[in-house]
Amino acid sequence: ADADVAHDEL
Amino acid sequence: MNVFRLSGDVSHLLAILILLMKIWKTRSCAGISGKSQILFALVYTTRYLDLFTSFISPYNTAMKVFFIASSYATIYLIYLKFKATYDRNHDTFRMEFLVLPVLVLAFVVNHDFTPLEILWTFSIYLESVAILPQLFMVSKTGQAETITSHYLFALGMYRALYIVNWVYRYYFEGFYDLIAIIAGVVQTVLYCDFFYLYVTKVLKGKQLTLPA
Repeated sequence: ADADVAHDEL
Repeated sequence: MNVFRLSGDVSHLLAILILLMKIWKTRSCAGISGKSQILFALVYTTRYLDLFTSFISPYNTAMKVFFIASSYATIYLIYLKFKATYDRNHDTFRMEFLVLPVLVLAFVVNHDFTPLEILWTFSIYLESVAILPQLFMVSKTGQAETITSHYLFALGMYRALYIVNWVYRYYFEGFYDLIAIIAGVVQTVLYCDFFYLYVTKVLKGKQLTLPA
């Protein structure tokens, strides 16, 4: 889902 | 972490190394836009503030530190060490035309109205257009050194590979981040014209020149 996006990418 | 994401990161790393090597070996930053490099430093600085708040993996931390450090090193080389070779007369794109609209957009369209999240969003939007001063410089001079075009190709491939990574993550993990995806697509589209010239000219051994 788009909510609570964790920024695990660079 | 999937193979597309890893290839994208490697491509990004390669782009930065190509640029640093080019400047260091030729003792010259001719043809390189200092303004794009300032924008990239701003991108990494505002995005990787989460180094202080969240830990993801040693890989993640190492890459973030490298991207921040190398972007400031590049600025140092352009504006201090090799400033005599910096082509400032051709580097005339106005940074505020990118930074200000992107800042406003980050305040309006974001996942969460918190300082760190707004800065992250700002960095994602800014990254998508940060290469414009460099592309503007190439179009102004009508040419680019072959090594500079390799740099641009690797940098463009990085976001193109990230798009494939997002498609993969959507199908296999049900994960997607619309802000990153839309900005990433914009970023990649900006490289399309360059990709065409790279394939039709540079890969055939010719220098990258633009039609008059």
